[in-house]
Parts: sequence; C-alpha cells; structure tokens
Amino acid sequence: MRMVIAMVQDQEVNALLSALTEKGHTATKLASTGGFLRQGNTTLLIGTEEAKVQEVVDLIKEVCRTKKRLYSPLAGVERTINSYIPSPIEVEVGGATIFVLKVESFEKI
Amino acid sequence: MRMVIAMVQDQEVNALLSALTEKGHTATKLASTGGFLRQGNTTLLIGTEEAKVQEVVDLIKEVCRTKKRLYSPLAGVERTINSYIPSPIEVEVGGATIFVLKVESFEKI
Amino acid sequence: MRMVIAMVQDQEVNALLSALTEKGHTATKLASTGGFLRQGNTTLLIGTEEAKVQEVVDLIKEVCRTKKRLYSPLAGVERTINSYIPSPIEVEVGGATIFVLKVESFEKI
Ligand SMILES: Nc1ncnc2c1ncn2[C@@H]1O[C@@H]2COP(=O)(O)O[C@H]3[C@@H](O)[C@H](n4cnc5c(N)ncnc54)O[C@@H]3COP(=O)(O)O[C@H]2[C@H]1O
Ligand SMILES: Nc1ncnc2c1ncn2[C@@H]1O[C@@H]2COP(=O)(O)O[C@H]3[C@@H](O)[C@H](n4cnc5c(N)ncnc54)O[C@@H]3COP(=O)(O)O[C@H]2[C@H]1O
Ligand SMILES: Nc1ncnc2c1ncn2[C@@H]1O[C@@H]2COP(=O)(O)O[C@H]3[C@@H](O)[C@H](n4cnc5c(N)ncnc54)O[C@@H]3COP(=O)(O)O[C@H]2[C@H]1O
Repeated sequence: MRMVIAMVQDQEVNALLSALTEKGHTATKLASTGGFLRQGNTTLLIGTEEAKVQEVVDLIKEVCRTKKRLYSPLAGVERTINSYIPSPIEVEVGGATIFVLKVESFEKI
Repeated sequence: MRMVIAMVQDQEVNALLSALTEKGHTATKLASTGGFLRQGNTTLLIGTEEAKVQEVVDLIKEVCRTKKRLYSPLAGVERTINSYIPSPIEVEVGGATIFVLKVESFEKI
Repeated sequence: MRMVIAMVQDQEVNALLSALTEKGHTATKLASTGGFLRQGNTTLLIGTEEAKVQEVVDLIKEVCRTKKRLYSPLAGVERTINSYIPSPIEVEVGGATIFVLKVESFEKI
C-alpha cells in the first residue's frame, strides 16, 4: 500500500476526482493553502496498491498541467498613492506536486 | 514512532477524540471531503509510539462502525421536470479507513 | 526526499512561512484542530530534500516556542448559576510538534 499526497490547483480538482473514482480509486480531499502565494489550493490523499501508483500519477498528469501565473508580491497590502508598486512577477505554478509514501499497514473498518 | 492517518465519519469524531485523549493519545483533526460522495468527513493524524499503534487502531474500531448509506448520484445537480432521476444506490460507508506510516524522526519543541 | 509534518500554533504560522520561503523552502498549510483542547491550530506539510531537513527543523525551532496556556475544561459548556466551575488547568502547549517521514518518490508536473 502507498499513500499518494498531491497538491493540485482548485480548478482541476473536480475533473481529477471524477477521473480517479471512475478508475475505482478512492481519494480524500483537504482544503489547503500555498505557503508562498498564500492562495487556496487542494491537497489530495490517495491510498492505493503499489501496483496502481503509476496509474494514479498518470491520471494526475493528464488532468493537471503547468501554467504561468502573474503574481503581485504586495497584493492586498495597503498602498499610498506614492508608494512603489513592484511589477508583477511571473511564477510558474505547477499543475501538481506529488509525493508517494510507503504505508506500513492499512485497514478498513 | 508511527503516524496513523484515519478517515472517519464526522458524527463519530467527538466520541473518538475523547476515547483517544482519555488513554493519553494526542491527535490532530483535519476537515476533509470524500472523493466519491463529495461529502464532508474527518481525517485524523495521530502520532504514536509503535507499541501503542494497536491500541489506537482498536479504539477506532470500537468507536467507528460500518454502515450502509443511500446515495443519490445526481444529488445537488439542477434537474428539469422531465429529466431522468436515477434511483439512489446503496453505498457501504466504512466506519473508518486507517493507514499507518513509519516516522523517521519526531521532535516536540 | 522527506515529508515534514509540523503542527504549529496559528499565531506563528505567518512568520514561519516567511522564514521557510525566504530560504527557498516550499510548504502547504492545512487548517487543523487540536484533539485535546479542540482549538484551531495549523498543520504544515513541507516536502524537502533529506539534506535540508535539519535546516527546516531549525527554522521551526527558531520561530515557534513552548508556552503555558490556561485551559478551562468546561469552556463553552452551558452552565447554570450553581454548577461547579472547575478552576482552569495549566497546559503547556508546545511551540511545534514535528514528524519527518520518508518519501519514496516525488514528482512535479
Ligand atoms: N520559496 C519559494 N521561492 C520562490 N518561488 C516559490 C517558493 N515556493 C514556491 N514557489 C513558487 O510559487 C508557486 C506557488 O507556491 P505555493 O507555496 O503558494 O503553493 C505550492 C504548495 O502549496 C505546494 N507545494 C509545492 N511543492 C511543495 C513542497 N515541496 N512541499 C509542500 N508543498 C509543496 O504546491 C503548490 C504549487 O507549487 P509549485 O511548485 O507548482 O509552484 C510554486 C513555485 O513555483
Ligand atoms: N484508499 C483511500 N484513500 C484515500 N481516502 C480513502 C480511501 N478509502 C477511503 N477513503 C476515505 O474514507 C471515506 C469512506 O470510505 P469508504 O471506503 O468507507 O466508503 C466509500 C466506498 O464504499 C465508496 N467508494 C469510494 N470510491 C469509490 C469508487 N471509485 N467507486 C465506487 N465506490 C466508491 O463510497 C464510499 C465513500 O467514499 P468517499 O470517497 O466519499 O469517502 C471516503 C474517503 O474520504
Ligand atoms: N502525537 C501527536 N499526534 C498528532 N497531533 C499531535 C501530536 N502531538 C501534538 N499534536 C498536535 O499539536 C498540538 C499541540 O500539542 P502539544 O503537545 O504542544 O500540547 C498538547 C499537550 O500538552 C496537551 N495534551 C494533548 N493530548 C493530551 C492528553 N491526551 N492528555 C493530557 N494532555 C494532553 O494539550 C496540548 C494541546 O493538545 P491538542 O491535541 O489540543 O493540540 C495538539 C495537536 O494538534
């Protein structure tokens, strides 16, 4: 058994959950926040047989894609009329970040 | 040290947390959502000594039980008067799904 | 690759995330609740190279400190005028609880 922990963008979660459950996978969704951009995203926990890990990763790859986002570092900070407004920087926000951890034991009650 | 990750039903969380803390265990609660039914549930993270894992799993078994739920696949979807309404399907929602992962190192600050 | 799972107090999260991202670390924030005090706290997931784990742990130590909190066991429970009100007990709430788990494989899409 493996635990796949994937951080994905909110707008791709529904499509990803449908794709996973259609193939018989089970996932649990946690609302999360990115530590750098401080914007909402989603963390999925997907417990799966070792033999199915590649299928889960491939499904995530298919549904989630990398895209560039403009990010204003001082967005949301009170600005006076004369203060310096840095131009937005382009940050590449990944389609998904995937960690696979070994599970020592698994049980359904 | 082990990390027990348990997905349990919301209605059993309070009883389970009381049972765990009474026996000296410490847990952290995360609000979560089921990937299939898209309904709210709870994910618990319980860091515990390897020797206590069985006691934690037994406590979860005692408090959480398996039950059948009727699930309407299109619940919440806008329906017109003539559209097909599938009859609810019976889904067995487990009392709990439990993963135990090894912890390489643990520290309290 | 390692997954650092850290439970920290809400009031220290912003400072900790700034300290981590300044050093080039990436973290994901999950809103959580303590199982004993049932108060809100924060769980961070920080995927990091094995060689950087110590730096991450040291950053958490620097920002989060242990402090004593007064806790009223029946806080929030309806009380009549004559009922017994237990005196608050002092609980030492840790600055942080840190678990480090091995990651079998990691991928960014
Ligand atoms: N210290 C830093 N300095 C400069 N740029 C930084 C940075 N930390 C992150 N970034 C950039 O900002 C994007 C958003 O990061 P955020 O932490 O908000 O949101 C992250 C975070 O929630 C999660 N994530 C990614 N890697 C992670 C890791 N190693 N551990 C935990 N969570 C991770 O996935 C989201 C998207 O990450 P992604 O890598 O695609 O995209 C990242 C990355 O391109
Ligand atoms: N391997 C795993 N990895 C991550 N999280 C897991 C997991 N196994 C269970 N969970 C979590 O526990 C909840 C209850 O699962 P259970 O298997 O008892 O009860 C499940 C199962 O009986 C059924 N089910 C789940 N996925 C299915 C699928 N792809 N096809 C058919 N039935 C499914 O629907 C019930 C509710 O599922 P839902 O996803 O809403 O909610 C799940 C999910 O949040
Ligand atoms: N092994 C573990 N596994 C999972 N999560 C863990 C953990 N150890 C700590 N945490 C998380 O960190 C928070 C602070 O824990 P700390 O040990 O500093 O401070 C704790 C501890 O001093 C005390 N405490 C916790 N459980 C207790 C119990 N069963 N009996 C007596 N005191 C307890 O109450 C404080 C607040 O606990 P609370 O549960 O509300 O909140 C906990 C919990 O969310």
